[in-house]
Amino acid sequence: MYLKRLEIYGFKSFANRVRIEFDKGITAIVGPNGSGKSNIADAIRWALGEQSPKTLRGGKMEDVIFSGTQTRKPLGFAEVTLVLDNSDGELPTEFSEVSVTRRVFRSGESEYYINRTPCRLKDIVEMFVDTGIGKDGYSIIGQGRVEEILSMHSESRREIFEEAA
Amino acid sequence: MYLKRLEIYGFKSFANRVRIEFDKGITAIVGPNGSGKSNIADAIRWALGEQSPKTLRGGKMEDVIFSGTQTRKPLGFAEVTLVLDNSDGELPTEFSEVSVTRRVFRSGESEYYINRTPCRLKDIVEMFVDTGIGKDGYSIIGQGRVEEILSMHSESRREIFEEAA
Amino acid sequence: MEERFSQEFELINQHFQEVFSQLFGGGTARLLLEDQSDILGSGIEIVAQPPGKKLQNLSLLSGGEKALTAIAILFAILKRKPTSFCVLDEIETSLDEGNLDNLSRFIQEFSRDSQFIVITHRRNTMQVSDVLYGIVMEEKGISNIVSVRLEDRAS
Amino acid sequence: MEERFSQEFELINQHFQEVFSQLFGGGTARLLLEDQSDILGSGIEIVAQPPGKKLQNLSLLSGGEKALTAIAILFAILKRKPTSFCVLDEIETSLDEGNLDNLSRFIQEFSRDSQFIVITHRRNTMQVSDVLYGIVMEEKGISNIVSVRLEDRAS
Ligand SMILES: Nc1ncnc2c1ncn2[C@@H]1O[C@H](COP(=O)(O)OP(=O)(O)OP(=O)(O)O)[C@@H](O)[C@H]1O
Ligand SMILES: Nc1ncnc2c1ncn2[C@@H]1O[C@H](COP(=O)(O)OP(=O)(O)OP(=O)(O)O)[C@@H](O)[C@H]1O
Ligand SMILES: [Mg+2]
Ligand SMILES: [Mg+2]
Repeated sequence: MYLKRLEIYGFKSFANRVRIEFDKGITAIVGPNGSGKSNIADAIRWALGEQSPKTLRGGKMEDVIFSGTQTRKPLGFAEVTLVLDNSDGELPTEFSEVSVTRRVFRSGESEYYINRTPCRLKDIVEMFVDTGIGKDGYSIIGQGRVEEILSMHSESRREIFEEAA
Repeated sequence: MYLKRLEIYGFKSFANRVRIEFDKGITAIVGPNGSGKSNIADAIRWALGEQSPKTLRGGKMEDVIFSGTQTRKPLGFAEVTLVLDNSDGELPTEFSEVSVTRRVFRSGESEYYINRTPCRLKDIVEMFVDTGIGKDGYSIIGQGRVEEILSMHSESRREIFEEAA
Repeated sequence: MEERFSQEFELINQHFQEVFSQLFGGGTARLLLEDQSDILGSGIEIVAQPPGKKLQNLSLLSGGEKALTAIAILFAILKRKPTSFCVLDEIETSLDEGNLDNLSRFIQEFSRDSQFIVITHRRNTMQVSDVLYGIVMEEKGISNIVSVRLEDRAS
Repeated sequence: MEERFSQEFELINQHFQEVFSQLFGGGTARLLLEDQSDILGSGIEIVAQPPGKKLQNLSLLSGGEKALTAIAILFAILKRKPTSFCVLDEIETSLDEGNLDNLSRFIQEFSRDSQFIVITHRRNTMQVSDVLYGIVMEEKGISNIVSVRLEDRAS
């Protein structure tokens, strides 16, 4: 499995629809401070089911929806789609390409889709269980957080090992 | 007032006696990871009266004494001297050059000197009161600590302001 | 006492706005007393708005924006009450080249009044320094000092 | 259950030692169970000793040594249980050029099995990447993506 494409619309600073194509190997994302690089990591984490606003650096879940600039009005919803190449069959579905979509409205209502079919958050989380990817996985290291492995209490360090074991 | 010279012997990774001359303006200290740059900032902080081993990244005060390498034996004491140019009379003494020395032995015994005359820690701390320099000042920003001003509780942020006001 | 603190607070606040807009090339920033009725005991809140962006919770700022905001507060305090020397240990690791340029020039300006000792891995910071020292471990585990010329340091 | 955890723990431990000495060019490192009698509940302690240095408290390591040790643990876990893709957001800001070179080559090696998406300001990391994207705000406050060639990025 690998991440083929990321589509973001209305999520944090992405007021325009943005599509990013990925390949195997290493893709580097560069740009000035505050341009939106870490927001991309947040978008991936959110689409995989992250429920804590604090992990997404906000105060409430609504903070992920584009809140406007001095020249643009706020948007009414945020939407992120991950398209994964599943030709190696790692994900428990017969599709060779799997798309996962998450949408949230200002009203607080959320929608989830797998291959454009409505589903529950639970379905997305279950699909990624045991892959190391997903909300409790260790595959997304946020900015400034790599040293946390050393400063954690030894109990929470244990949780990471259990996830991997 | 400005810092003219720093002499370190036996403090952390400084097993040899090292003298660093400073001038006004900007002095940059560079070097590979783990070579001893932050130990220099710790040496200055310690000579000015820092009492918390934790602020000096150790567990106990003895951790500041050179503990040996695979080819060198540990030393018995650590000593740091700061030489300050006081020709502008900022420090409350008539000397135009002031040296402050601090020494600690493995036994835990400490010695303090101002211009090579034995004194107490209190004398050193009092000499720097109100200069913004010294153990509670804001003039030494440790590695990784600049963002702390933002994440502090608003009460402790207040302490910094009171020191400056 | 209350009078004096409010005056000082207001001065630092003004400096914060000046330094912030100098380092960010615009935008606004200020310090607020959380509880106006208790001037001597109240906590201090920070409000920062980079140029062109909407006012948001401090936690939504990026890593570099947060670092630059913290640096602006530090220099606002130093402007209000300069210290004769200042030691900065790698404060600029999360800044991009543009912001680092800005900060290096700012520190150069500031060094007319205060002495700076900066520990750094970044080239821009080395370039504005008057003197450069290298700390090396020729013998493993033992620190020594060498004099360095800028050209020697590969970027 | 206990049997299984101990086996896994031992495997991650071996990987930690391998990766640590690869990234540091020597030295030793290991993970210890704080309480051997309670395998399923005990906390985990980290011991790290850079080459040529004496064994010391983890807190005495330098900023760069700590970051590199944390990275070694991460890759030890990834070696034991690879994930198909991995996102790393500026993990290398405190590393010097030498350690960064080492780490970039290590990630390049690792990327044969796992896909990496790395957010970075460092040139060495850009140089080992297969594709480079730039995130810019042509309109203030609004993120857009552009394709970037390495030569365009001034160091
Ligand atoms: N809901 C939102 N609406 C609009 N803008 C937002 C929203 N949430 C966050 N932002 C903006 O996103 C910016 C931060 O972006 P991000 O953290 O991705 O930057 P970055 O590219 O990682 O920068 P750095 O290199 O400093 O880490 C902030 O300036 C913030 O104002
Ligand atoms: N008491 C001591 N005796 C011997 N060595 C010590 C002692 N205390 C600390 N050290 C050593 O000093 C080194 C750390 O030095 P320091 O933190 O100054 O590095 P640095 O140059 O700032 O590196 P970085 O660029 O990674 O921040 C450690 O490797 C540690 O082993
Ligand atoms: Mg970022
Ligand atoms: Mg350091």
